Amino acid sequence: IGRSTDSFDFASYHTIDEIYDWMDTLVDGHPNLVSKFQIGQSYENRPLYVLKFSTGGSNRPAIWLDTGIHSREWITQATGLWTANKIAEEYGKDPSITAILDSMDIFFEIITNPDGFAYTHSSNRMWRKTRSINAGSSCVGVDPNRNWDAGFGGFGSSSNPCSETYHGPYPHSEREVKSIVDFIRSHGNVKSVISIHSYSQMLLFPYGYTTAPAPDYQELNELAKKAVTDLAALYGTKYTYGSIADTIYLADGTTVDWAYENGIKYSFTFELRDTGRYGFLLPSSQIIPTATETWPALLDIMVHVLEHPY
Amino acid sequence: EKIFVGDQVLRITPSDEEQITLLRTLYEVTELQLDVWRHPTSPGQPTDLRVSFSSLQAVKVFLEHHSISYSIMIENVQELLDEEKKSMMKSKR
Repeated sequence: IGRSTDSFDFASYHTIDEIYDWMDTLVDGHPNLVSKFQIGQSYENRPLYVLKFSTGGSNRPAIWLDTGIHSREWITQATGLWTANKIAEEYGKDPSITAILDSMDIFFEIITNPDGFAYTHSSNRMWRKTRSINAGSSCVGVDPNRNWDAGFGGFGSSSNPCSETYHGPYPHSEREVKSIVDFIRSHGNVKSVISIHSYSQMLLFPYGYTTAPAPDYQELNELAKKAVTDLAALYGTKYTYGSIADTIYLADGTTVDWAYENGIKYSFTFELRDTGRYGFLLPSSQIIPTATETWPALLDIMVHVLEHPY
Repeated sequence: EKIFVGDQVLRITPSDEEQITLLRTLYEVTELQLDVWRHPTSPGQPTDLRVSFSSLQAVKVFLEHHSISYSIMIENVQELLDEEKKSMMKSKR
């Protein structure tokens, strides 16, 4: 029986098996645009899959997207599915995504923390961290968004393995993090990293580990302003924006700080929709509205990256 | 499977820096097993906190004693999880 993305319900939450199956369906449906490859294995040996959107060329400049690094933020994986499908469907139709993919590649890791995600389905819906065992502690897991080598181990992270913000024993101790680090480094031509979280309606950029402004603060701030304005156009959802340190609090060891410090200028992190009623338990009826409103903001960033080569 | 019957999520709005400091102190009390969904940032900005049923009374007494404003964002976490599960099953069918 031929598989089709048409029968997939994007307005529902799905298990990891369903999502991994769907990835194959997407690849089958767009063989000249989408491929799937593995960048590593999780602590519990689940494959870390990345979708590659490419129209050809060799080692083109690239954009990295990831969702679900905090496993309980289910709206992000669901938004990731919708967005990946949108990228594939709109190539050749939407002039912006077509222009991007004619010159650049997009890499998309939809389930960035598969062990945690599986655990949210089987054992604890509120699980945020990885599932690695911590020597000398009965508490499991590391916060994969405190595990990056950028101001590792300081403010806004914890040295207590029982904390939700435990930074881990050393930078990139988590396979889920190390695999991305290795991939981005070996690729060598990634120009933008966009890491998607929920919830609190923010678009953030470096730095998180210091209150000092990033050298590209002005440009990143202007771009964030445009993106949140366009995001609000659909449903009036209001985002705040700014550096992580100014907007939330000092947070060390985050994805976007690592990316920025490794020369990736356009490093952003989203905090998706909050209706003020559900937190991490956003009803599935809000998946499509959340994904739909986020799309123009993502496009703004990606188009800017395309138009501002460096 | 961990269940969350009677757990609530409180949306707390500190009015000044002093209340933010008090909340940060509260969040450090490991015995209460608090799950911070959204950390306190600045006065007037909400912070969300999942509190297990067994710690609810202690947390609410603390907040009221210090006149820290709060509302109940999620009345019973498990009810929402049950709805979520039901909706997934329905979609799968």
